[in-house]
Amino acid sequence: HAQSHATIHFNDPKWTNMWYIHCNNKSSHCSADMNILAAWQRGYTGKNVVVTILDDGIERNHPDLAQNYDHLASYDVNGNDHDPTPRYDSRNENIHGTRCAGEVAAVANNSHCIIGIAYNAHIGGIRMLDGDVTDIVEAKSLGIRPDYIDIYSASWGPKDDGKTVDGPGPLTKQAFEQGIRKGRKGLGSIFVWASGNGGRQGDHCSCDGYTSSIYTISISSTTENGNKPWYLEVCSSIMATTYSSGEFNERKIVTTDPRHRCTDGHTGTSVSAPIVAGIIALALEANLLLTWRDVQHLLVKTSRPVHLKADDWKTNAAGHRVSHLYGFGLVDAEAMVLEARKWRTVPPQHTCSQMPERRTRYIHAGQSLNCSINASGCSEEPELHVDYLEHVVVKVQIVHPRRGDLEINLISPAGTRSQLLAKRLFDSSNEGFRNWEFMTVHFWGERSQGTWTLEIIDSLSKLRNPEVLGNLKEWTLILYGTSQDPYQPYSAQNSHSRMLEIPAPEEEPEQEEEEEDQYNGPCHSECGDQGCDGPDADHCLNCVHFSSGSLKSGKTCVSHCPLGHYEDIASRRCRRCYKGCERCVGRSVSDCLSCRRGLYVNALNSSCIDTCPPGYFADENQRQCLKCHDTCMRCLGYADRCTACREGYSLAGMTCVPECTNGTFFHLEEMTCSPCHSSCRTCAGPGKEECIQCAEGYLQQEWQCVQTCTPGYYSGEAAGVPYKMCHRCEENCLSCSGPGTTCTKCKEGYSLVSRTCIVYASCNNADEVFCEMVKSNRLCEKKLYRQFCCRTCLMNG
Amino acid sequence: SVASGHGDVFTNHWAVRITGGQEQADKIAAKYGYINLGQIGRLEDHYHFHQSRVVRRAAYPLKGPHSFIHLDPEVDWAQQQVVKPRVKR
Repeated sequence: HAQSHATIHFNDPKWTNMWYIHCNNKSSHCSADMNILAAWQRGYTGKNVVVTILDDGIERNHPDLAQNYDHLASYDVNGNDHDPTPRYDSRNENIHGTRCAGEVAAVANNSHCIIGIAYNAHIGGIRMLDGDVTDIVEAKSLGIRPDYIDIYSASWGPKDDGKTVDGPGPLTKQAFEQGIRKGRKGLGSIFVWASGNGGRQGDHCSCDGYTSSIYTISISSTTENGNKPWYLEVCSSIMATTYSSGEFNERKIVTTDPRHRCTDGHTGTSVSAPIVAGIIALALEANLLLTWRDVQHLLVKTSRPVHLKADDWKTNAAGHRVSHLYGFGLVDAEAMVLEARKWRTVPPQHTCSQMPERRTRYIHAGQSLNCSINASGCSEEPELHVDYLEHVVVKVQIVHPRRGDLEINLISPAGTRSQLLAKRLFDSSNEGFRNWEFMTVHFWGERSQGTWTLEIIDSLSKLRNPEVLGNLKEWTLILYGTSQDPYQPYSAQNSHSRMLEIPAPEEEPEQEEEEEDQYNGPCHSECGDQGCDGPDADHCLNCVHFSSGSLKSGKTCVSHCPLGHYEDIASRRCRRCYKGCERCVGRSVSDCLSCRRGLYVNALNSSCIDTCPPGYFADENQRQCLKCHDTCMRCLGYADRCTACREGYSLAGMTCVPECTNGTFFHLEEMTCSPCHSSCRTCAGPGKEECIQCAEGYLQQEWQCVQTCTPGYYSGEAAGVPYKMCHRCEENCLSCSGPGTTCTKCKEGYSLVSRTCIVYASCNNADEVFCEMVKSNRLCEKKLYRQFCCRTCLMNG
Repeated sequence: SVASGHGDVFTNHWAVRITGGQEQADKIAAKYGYINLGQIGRLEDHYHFHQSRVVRRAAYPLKGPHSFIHLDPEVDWAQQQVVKPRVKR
């Protein structure tokens, strides 16, 4: 059921056409099925979150993007400069990036085109598809400012022709791993990927190494009626689904288009990745400390099958509904932000790689080969132990005469079956699979221990010689997950939630010791010269070093005082440190050297507190409150992991960036606000071609801001832009007064006829009858018919 | 190693892993006639070399004096870059 949200209204013209929003015209009663409105109603719109689109560029001064455009989240890898503006050409090749960007962060209520899902997020673009895409290009693109950019969205991949097996090269793999390990200051960059888009070619997205990576969130699509789109590829690595385009009679997606336009023709799984990127931005706004795995857990937990039609929905042993078409189902923005708000970081990821099976096994045509591994989940090694599953990867080495004939399944100890590879009709390659990694999320939350079965089915296709057998040379089962239940609070990171373990009573008064029965045996080594009344250290009558405890808790002699106490040399007693203090040299708060676990020394008065004051963060190692970076007003875990900024700075991701006033831009290299060109109100750089919005008294013309329009342009309003623009006159017209046929002067070789330019050509068949026909049918006014001797006919009346 | 495959298009760009910092990389680049275009993103010790004496796109990895970079002991790893067909979805 879609929840109805009666109160939200936007003046963006295409608002009611988005994501199949159902508004009945009588009131602003709107509802949409990914619960995006509900998330907005809870106040999440992507503020301070930084998203970038890896694609063919982004039109940074598009009226519906300019306000949210962030040049620090942008780069042009193809052109090796800071301006990701797409290359314009007559075939409109480079429209993709701008379309994707609009879905994420098109500005709301600016009376232009649509509204992005995170309509207050920072949006940038990395231009990297408009040129030779190599391993270097991809690695560079994925490695752009990982401490500033939170989410990378990519809607491209290897060919979807049903016969390609391709993925990230060595450099790009390293870039992924580095982004996961170090990005977002240790929380991990978030990579969202559009799953395959070649269903009709019988492709299978397990042969795409980007969507099959555990580091990427692979997103599928469904049509507005919940059907499987014609282009959809299935596979076991799909995490979740959003709406997108469908059959020819179903609607497509509305979004921003280059040349400041708006389109309702955006299609495919390209649509779905940015939608999820936007929804994750809402979740990050609700909880900036979500790690890359937290985000995946959230998607697993909140996505729902709802009315998505698929015949392979199944419930795995952890109770998750999952399908090869739609992963865990349709994303739910409201559920994401609600869960994110109260989310506890999941325990660290463990990786357990079961010993590879290296026995060569023949795969008989027309038969199935089954091999099993009895997995312990590395329970014998605590650092590797995986008990609760997340991703499962099977790495195979298969030699085969016709790869497309193979189908591969994996069955978990709990009996859940996941299809890692389906037959591919067009794949006649004889290269087999060389250490290819198939990944599945279908066992998410299941327990790892037990027998895993790999099933390889070889269907003999017509053109193949049955005598030539394939064989499985090697396969390795790699389990990712946690050693404890990810949803139960666990010690380490959540220590804040643990109260002080040792109550801090006031000092007990000295009490006389009671007499004991006579004891003649040896005393404990810590007993002093007064002897003892028993063998243990708590039987001493006096101590060599120190006495610890009280009559109530029992006194004993110790060589060193326990934590929370200091050694009072004079009285040879262990005395308590100040409340919360673990090591101290005296009783007072200023004598504290270090605090108990979960408490931190407050630098201001060296007391032990569990929450550091504003401007300080709790350093786990030193157990001290350390100062935040000087631009941060609040920070978490690290000095530069800001969650709020000082005056004059604004938060982007976890970085405080100077709020450059209008007319200036933040120059990253110089780390200062530098002036824009005088013609710019806002800009992405110092040049006059880098204006984002024009200054007062200037008009925007293509990529510049000019005081008067140049020949061939006329000045006019532009929707969603607070200043006038120069619009291009009609083709072949040098000066005009407005849109349509308002030309007053033509280019050379054209003549002006009824305020439009016609090719300057006379013709030889303009006899009377013909001209009559031309004039009577007013053909000259239709562009298509102008070549019918209009000039000649009109010239002679 | 040179990535090879059917229908591949070889470019005149190389990815190289050299320890010892930018200067060392520049030295080796000059030795074989490459231009060092700098580190590849945040990948330490990985550099982007350009070889102007090799045609921009070729169906085969053309050999020449520049190929000796693969044998240089100072070079841990080198790969001529191949155009990867990428489609929008």
